[in-house]
Amino acid sequence: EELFVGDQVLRITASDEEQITLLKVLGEQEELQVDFWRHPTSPSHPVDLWVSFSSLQPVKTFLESNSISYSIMIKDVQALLDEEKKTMTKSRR
Amino acid sequence: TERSTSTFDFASYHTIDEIYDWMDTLVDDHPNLVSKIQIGQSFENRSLYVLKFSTGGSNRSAIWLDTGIHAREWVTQAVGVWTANKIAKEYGQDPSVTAILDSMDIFLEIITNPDGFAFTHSSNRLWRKTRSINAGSHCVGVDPNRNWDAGFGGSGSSSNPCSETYRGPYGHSEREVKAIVDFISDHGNVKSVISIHSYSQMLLFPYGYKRTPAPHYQELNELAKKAVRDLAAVYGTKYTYGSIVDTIYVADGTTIDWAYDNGVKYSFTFELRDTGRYGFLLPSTQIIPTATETWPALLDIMIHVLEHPY
Repeated sequence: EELFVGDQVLRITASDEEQITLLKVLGEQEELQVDFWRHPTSPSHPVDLWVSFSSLQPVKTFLESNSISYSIMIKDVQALLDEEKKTMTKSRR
Repeated sequence: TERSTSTFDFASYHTIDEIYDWMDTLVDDHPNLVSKIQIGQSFENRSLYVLKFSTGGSNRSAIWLDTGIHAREWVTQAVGVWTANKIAKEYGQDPSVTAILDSMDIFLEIITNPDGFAFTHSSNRLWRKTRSINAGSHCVGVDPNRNWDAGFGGSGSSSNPCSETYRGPYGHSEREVKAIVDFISDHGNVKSVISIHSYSQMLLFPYGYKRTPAPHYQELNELAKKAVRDLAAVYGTKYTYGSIVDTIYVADGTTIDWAYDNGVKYSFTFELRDTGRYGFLLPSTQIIPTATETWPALLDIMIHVLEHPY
């Protein structure tokens, strides 16, 4: 079973079209393990990006060096999944 | 203990087997209204089951609903179960539901991507696509909402099998998609297709693959406006609405563009809540509120379809 320990989901707010383009470029970096949960479309829409733990540092460096503002929407994906599984088990009982 | 729909926990997420079992109890509980039909098999040979709600007649006008075409969007399958139960319970009680079912049939496919859904339970909770094998690639799966033959192959989908929006080798290559295409085409009298996704709180209509407004843009826009207003009236959840291309981005090969291009005027996609905290991992405590607020919007569309035959 795939585990997502330490993985995070970042909520990113692009301030202009240039930053939207930068985010699309980020999403295409094969060496990074990222997945857009909400795609970069326009500055008026938030972007949600799942980032594996191993890619967190380079991604955050990229965002900060391009002054792209972000917050952490999900601090640890696996913790949320563990909670979900626990709730399901309880309900089944 | 005798299974019954009254013991099913609608406020929890369930496995494919639990949902398929529950479908059988719903049919048992409403034998004169609900039946279960199989429209095909998935890549891994799981049955593709559709619930049919009908009060008789033959080849009546029909409304198609599907949930869970993207496997990880668990709140949608859960809303599908709740909505199926609501339709069955409200017939004969709610005047709108009764009027709809006295004239039309409703088809609801709750687990539209069973292989992907099973995989989210067993191996990868964040899996989105089907589980078909891509020749020449180590990457598995096709995005079933980019595989429809409507603008297929454009820039709003990917040719890379490793991409989450991989379109597949050709339109309708996915058995899960082809089964719906064949069902709707063979039925010939489907007047509305409503495909339920999550998340980002949007009500969308064609087109996604081109910027040209749909011929019925005005009517679809007005109907979407009414539906999102009635949805927000329940708990204040704010939706945006509009065509796919105007509201989000260019998306090729989508369910509702195919339906619209094949004569199904009232084609909509819901992107259910999250307000920006959990994304696809919406806590199960939000299943019933999400289903409850979506219900009046669904009713708006279905009543409009009933009152505007074409």
